[in-house]
Amino acid sequence: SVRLDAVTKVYAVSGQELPALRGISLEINPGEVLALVGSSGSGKSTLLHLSGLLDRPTTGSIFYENRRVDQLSPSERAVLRSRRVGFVFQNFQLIPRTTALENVEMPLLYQGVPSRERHERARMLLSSVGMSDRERNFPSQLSGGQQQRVAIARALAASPGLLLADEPTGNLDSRSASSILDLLLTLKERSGMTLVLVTHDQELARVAKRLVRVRDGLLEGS
Amino acid sequence: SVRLDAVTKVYAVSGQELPALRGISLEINPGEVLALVGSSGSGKSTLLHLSGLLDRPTTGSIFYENRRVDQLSPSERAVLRSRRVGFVFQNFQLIPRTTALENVEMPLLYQGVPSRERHERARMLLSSVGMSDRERNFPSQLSGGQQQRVAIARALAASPGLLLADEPTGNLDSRSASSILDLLLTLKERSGMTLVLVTHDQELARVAKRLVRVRDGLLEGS
Ligand SMILES: Nc1ncnc2c1ncn2[C@@H]1O[C@H](COP(=O)(O)OP(=O)(O)OP(=O)(O)O)[C@@H](O)[C@H]1O
Ligand SMILES: Nc1ncnc2c1ncn2[C@@H]1O[C@H](COP(=O)(O)OP(=O)(O)OP(=O)(O)O)[C@@H](O)[C@H]1O
Ligand SMILES: [Mg+2]
Ligand SMILES: [Mg+2]
Repeated sequence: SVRLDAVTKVYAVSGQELPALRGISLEINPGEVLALVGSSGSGKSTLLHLSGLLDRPTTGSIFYENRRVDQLSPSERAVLRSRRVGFVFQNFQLIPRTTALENVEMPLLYQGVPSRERHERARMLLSSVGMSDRERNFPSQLSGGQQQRVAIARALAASPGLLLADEPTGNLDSRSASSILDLLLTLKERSGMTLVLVTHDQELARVAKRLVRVRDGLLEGS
Repeated sequence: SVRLDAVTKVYAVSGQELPALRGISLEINPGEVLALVGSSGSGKSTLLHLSGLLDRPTTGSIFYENRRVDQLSPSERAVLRSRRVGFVFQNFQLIPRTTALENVEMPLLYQGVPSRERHERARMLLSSVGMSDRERNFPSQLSGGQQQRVAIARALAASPGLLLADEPTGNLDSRSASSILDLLLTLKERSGMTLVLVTHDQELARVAKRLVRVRDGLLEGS
């Protein structure tokens, strides 16, 4: 479980302070499917990044199973992330001039998984997002939605207990989007993976058991 | 008007040929609102790029008002584009470490518009996409949807007769998306701008007078 306690995030922007999150307290329960919605610029990606320990709050605390984690060093956070968290970025952040297969293998490489097992798992994941015929291509040779699917496969590579997905179907037609959603829900059923989905897509939000709305750096609802 | 005649596009990918468009004939009429839909990887972005002369077909012809344009040199195409076409890229393609305002001014700078007039027009456009308070920020300091809105403002800067928009609301909540759509339709009413929208969003597709579906590099419907 992940808990945020009075979390704020202030960015320094052209000499001014921009309060992106203004006091967020949120409990994410194991195995739940949580949708995060809200207008453009409201703070959703920032909230997701902090929840995944990709960045640190300005004030407030973050707990993974009641252990305080926001104060860990960057390398401690990296180790914890690699074991526990899968992240799908809003802009994918695939590694250029690196094949789809190698991109998906990256989290497993980081964990020291042997190459044969890495290949097999990455291949299986690419197939489950409909990308097996393109595994040897670079991101620049793929369409927007194809890149998005590779990013999703990569996030699932190390079987994370927590998947944080930032607009994971934003570049997908409705059929590809449903198929991705089915995949994520199936994995959740099988492994108890917790799913936090930032989305503008009403269909996706509807599937979630719980919906939290971000407005101007604060939470509405629960 | 834009006409595509038996257009194909083949990419060379890891030693193989990938036929992204397999024979597209399409007439885009002045002032119309055309939605381009189809599954991920079907060829929509490729079709849009060729229509905007950002790339050349492998075979086939492209005409702007009955003048053959696909055979022009890169610099001739760049000049024609700068006068006639606004393009919103699926991945925005904003210039890093360059402010939102400077990004929006770019097409006007290219055309030699004097700086005061450039500033005023860019400011007005940023305001119309709800981004005036962020004009001095870099793309990396903006949310996904904020970057998308800056990209839209830039595409409109030189008052193009043809706007080609690749998933222009993919990162926007429904209210921001409607407001962008209203802006585009208003501009179309006033100036007769032709709108071609690649979209996965059913709401956006519904607004279009005409819908064309791309499937595996070919067109269905008309
Ligand atoms: N530069 C490239 N090199 C090789 N193949 C490419 C390149 N660009 C696109 N393709 C391939 O051409 C096909 C069509 O791509 P395109 O980007 O037009 O699809 P799309 O309909 O826009 O998809 P999406 O909805 O996912 O954005 C895809 O199979 C894609 O992988
Ligand atoms: N690195 C940064 N530096 C400065 N400001 C930032 C930075 N990242 C985000 N912001 C600002 O913080 C606020 C929240 O951004 P965030 O990316 O969390 O929004 P969002 O809800 O994900 O929006 P969208 O739906 O458009 O993706 C925005 O005003 C944004 O401009
Ligand atoms: Mg975001
Ligand atoms: Mg595309």
